[in-house]
Amino acid sequence: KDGSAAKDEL
Amino acid sequence: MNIFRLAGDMTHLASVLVLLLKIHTIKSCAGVSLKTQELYAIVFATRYLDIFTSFYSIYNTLMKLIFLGSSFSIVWYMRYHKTVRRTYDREQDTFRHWFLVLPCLLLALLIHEKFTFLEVLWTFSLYLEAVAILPQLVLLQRTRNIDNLTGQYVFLLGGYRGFYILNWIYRYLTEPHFVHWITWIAGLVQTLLYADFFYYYFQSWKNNKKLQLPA
Repeated sequence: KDGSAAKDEL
Repeated sequence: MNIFRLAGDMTHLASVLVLLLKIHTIKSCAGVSLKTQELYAIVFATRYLDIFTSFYSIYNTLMKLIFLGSSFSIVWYMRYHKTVRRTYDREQDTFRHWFLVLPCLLLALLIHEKFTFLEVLWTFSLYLEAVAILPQLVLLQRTRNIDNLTGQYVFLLGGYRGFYILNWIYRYLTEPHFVHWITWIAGLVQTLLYADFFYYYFQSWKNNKKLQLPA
């Protein structure tokens, strides 16, 4: 699920 | 979480606090672009739509609420507060910021990681944030006297994405598969837009002169 990896950023 | 991202978030937080401090204490928004503030409110509204559906950490949710709350309250102050709204230089803040929204929306519809409602709006918020500062930079060029708080606000706002670039490099090097070209390019463009402001900001700081951008 690398796509969500950037979603943990603000 | 890494030190670069934390530094970026704290710098970003400091920028909104400096602006809120200025507006709340001296009841003035002189030199501040309402257009940029409205664009940022849209950026956060479209970036944090997942605030109720996906939970990462207390920190993440708390910061999202702070950024949403601060950006909308700054817009409210500048539009409706009886004293602050009089200090807004409407004639100078004339950038057609809606001309930024549409191209970013179209670009997000064309270039995104997944074609879902949330993902397209999230990508839109990345593109919009990259250009959201333009009305403010144009306004700074017009209003010769840039007061310290406004200068610090723009400086911190520009610095936070610079820390994020270091964070993306760190995550690319330490996390397998952490590749997000869209985020990286938008973040780089955003930081580069501040390049000339940073140059003149440092010049004024080094020569201990008032910050003045060339017309």
